[in-house]
Amino acid sequence: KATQGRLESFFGPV
Amino acid sequence: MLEARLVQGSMLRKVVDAVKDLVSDANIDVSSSGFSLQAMDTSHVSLIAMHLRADAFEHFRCDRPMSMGMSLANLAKVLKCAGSDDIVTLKANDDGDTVTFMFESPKEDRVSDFELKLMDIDSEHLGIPDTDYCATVTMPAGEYARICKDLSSIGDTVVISATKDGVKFTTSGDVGTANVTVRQNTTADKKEDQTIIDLKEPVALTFALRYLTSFAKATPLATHVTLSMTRELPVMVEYAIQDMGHLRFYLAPKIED
Repeated sequence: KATQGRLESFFGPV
Repeated sequence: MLEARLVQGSMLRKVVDAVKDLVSDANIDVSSSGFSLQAMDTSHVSLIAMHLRADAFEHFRCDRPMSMGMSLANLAKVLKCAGSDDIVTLKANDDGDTVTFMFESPKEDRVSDFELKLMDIDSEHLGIPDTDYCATVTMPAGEYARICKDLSSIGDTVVISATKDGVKFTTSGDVGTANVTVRQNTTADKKEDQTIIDLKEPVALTFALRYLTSFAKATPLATHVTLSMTRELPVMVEYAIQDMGHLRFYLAPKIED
């Protein structure tokens, strides 16, 4: 089963 | 005071039509470098990053940086009222709460202006690091759109695997399974039919097809699309806006549990 990642886990806040 | 005159006004409409179903409201940030837009869909799974350089405009005046919050659906309605060959001029006052779009026909025999109310939208900007991608594939935009459409009829998740043999898109569902492999083709006589693959190391990532399909709404913008991938990072799907800038989509991968 694959879980959908969210962008915050990959890109930091500015 | 902001005043920007874009001769190929139709590019603006194509950009907005490409993103309005993914993001409903967004801030268009204007500075001396041009127009930028960064926004995520409500689930924060995909992000759009658009930049239109100031030198793309026949006339560009931006006295001080400003951020214009807009409903993209309303912006699309206004841009739909422009002729496909119209020159589009945007005007806004520094402290204004509206933006005016002026459409001039090429023969200047028809001029119209639309005033759009601006909104207060709290922008959630993310820092997108410059990435040295393991694999990039540049392919005809229509080809990418077709792969998304065809695979979406079979499954809702796609594994994109880039190897030296090419880029394979795999999906499966109740119907069965499907594989589409795209190979390097630099000998096509028409440049727009070429596919170029730059592979530093093999990479395979899993994505939700519905977002990749939504990105394909940008197909009218450009002849090619570039997919850039690196292990465990979002894929970047990039369309050039002629030589004026770019429209980039980022999609977070699905991580195997």
